[in-house]
Amino acid sequence: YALSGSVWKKRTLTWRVNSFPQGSVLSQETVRTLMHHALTTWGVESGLEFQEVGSQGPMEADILIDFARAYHQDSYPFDGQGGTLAHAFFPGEHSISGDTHFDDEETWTFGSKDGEGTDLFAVAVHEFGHSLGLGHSSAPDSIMRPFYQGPVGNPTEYHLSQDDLEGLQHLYGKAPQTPLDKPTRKPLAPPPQPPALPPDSPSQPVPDRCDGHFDAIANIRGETFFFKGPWFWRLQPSGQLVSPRPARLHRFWEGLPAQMKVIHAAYARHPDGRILLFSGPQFWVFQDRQLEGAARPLTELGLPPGEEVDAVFSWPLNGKTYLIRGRRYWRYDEAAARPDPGYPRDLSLWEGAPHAPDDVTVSNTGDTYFFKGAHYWRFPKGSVKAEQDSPQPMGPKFLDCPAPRSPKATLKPGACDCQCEISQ
Amino acid sequence: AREPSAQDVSLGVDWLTRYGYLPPPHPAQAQLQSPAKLQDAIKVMQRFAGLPETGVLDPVTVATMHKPRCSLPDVLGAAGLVRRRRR
Repeated sequence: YALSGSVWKKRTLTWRVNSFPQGSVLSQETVRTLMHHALTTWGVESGLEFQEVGSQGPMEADILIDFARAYHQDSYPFDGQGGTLAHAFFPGEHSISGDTHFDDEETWTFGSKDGEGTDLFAVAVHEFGHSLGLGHSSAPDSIMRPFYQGPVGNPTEYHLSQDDLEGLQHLYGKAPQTPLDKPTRKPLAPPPQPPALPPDSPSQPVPDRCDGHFDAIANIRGETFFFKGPWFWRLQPSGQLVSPRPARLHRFWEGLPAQMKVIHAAYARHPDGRILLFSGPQFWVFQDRQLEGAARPLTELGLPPGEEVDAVFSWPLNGKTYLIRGRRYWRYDEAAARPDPGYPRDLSLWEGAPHAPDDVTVSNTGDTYFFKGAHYWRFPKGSVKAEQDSPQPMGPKFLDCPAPRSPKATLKPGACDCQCEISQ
Repeated sequence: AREPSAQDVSLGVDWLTRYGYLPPPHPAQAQLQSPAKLQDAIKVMQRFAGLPETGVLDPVTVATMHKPRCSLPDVLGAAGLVRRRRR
């Protein structure tokens, strides 16, 4: 998180909607209610109280909310639909401090799908973060990211991300423990009917990334994504994890069916940069974070009906896409949009590779990595022969984890002259 | 990768200046950003936006600059963010 350097010295802040959007489908009551919920989002976590005041009071509200067009007497003129959406002023002693302005020429919506307008609640939560003293954050899940990221769901159930929470509590401390979820002020109007949210329970236990055994791993625009159940981690090109805490699958991949709890394979399609997520005998195509169209069968990529994949990757050496299942693999020609003939072939052509890998991905330097369990096998750029020292534990290299104690010798592929007992 | 068009570079410099990645132009002099400074500013922007840090105004970076967003700068200057107007 980033701090602006200013903070309110009082714990009860007044607010008022000074002007409403013109020609919006949202009623004035809905706008006020959404503002109330957006402020409450910050209030419940910090103990700050927000009190709506009328226009007749002796004092101007701390947070004055306006819907304005073009130049509106501050240093940030609006630019019509798109572009800049809103801004707010940091805390302070000036009369404009804390004030929040929304571009009246946007199509403000509530409860609509992404792309049908701009979700007023999501933008209001962001702007009130500024009103309280937070700057823009680059954290992926933060509401304080400068770019509009689409609707955030039901206002009454929305919770700040860890990054936002830590920034807020750095400035104002934590809310008293009881009752934690008490609203700071009774809503002035009943809350609008919320849109349905994907059923991802916040109480769901977070998996341990150091265990390995990922469902899918993919290099997407230079970052490596590690998928496990309904969660994923991101590794930046610099080798740093975006966060040790995983992000929720459905919060990020917008449109992914809610019942889809496991991604079995993923890759970024070479020619158009689309991201393909595989689960069972189907796959989904995303442009950036947004789903494009419906689920598609793996038969489109040349696999037999009902077949599934363990791993998918695009090999930069020939631009072809490889789909692996067990000990076999298929090759798909993206340019010709058809599977190559003569497949499946035996995976042993990738010398030293484990069969049924969790996933395969190509690093930014062009090396190919097979992942299985808690280990990886590295194939130097252009080579189909694994490095001599493969496999290696993936945790220390990729996930900021300590090296495991268990020996790696038993992970060598090939015939094994050993007995396996139930206790081992 | 194709070279960014002059229009993209112009948009990029304007965008990077508006959101705090490049210093504001001096009112009394025409200012030409050095390629190295521009590249650094693009890298910081790409890091902030979660894009690969190429330092180049590639199509993904230009597309990100066209995304709807908050008006406030991402990088706060030494003088603070707000040029406030007294009411």
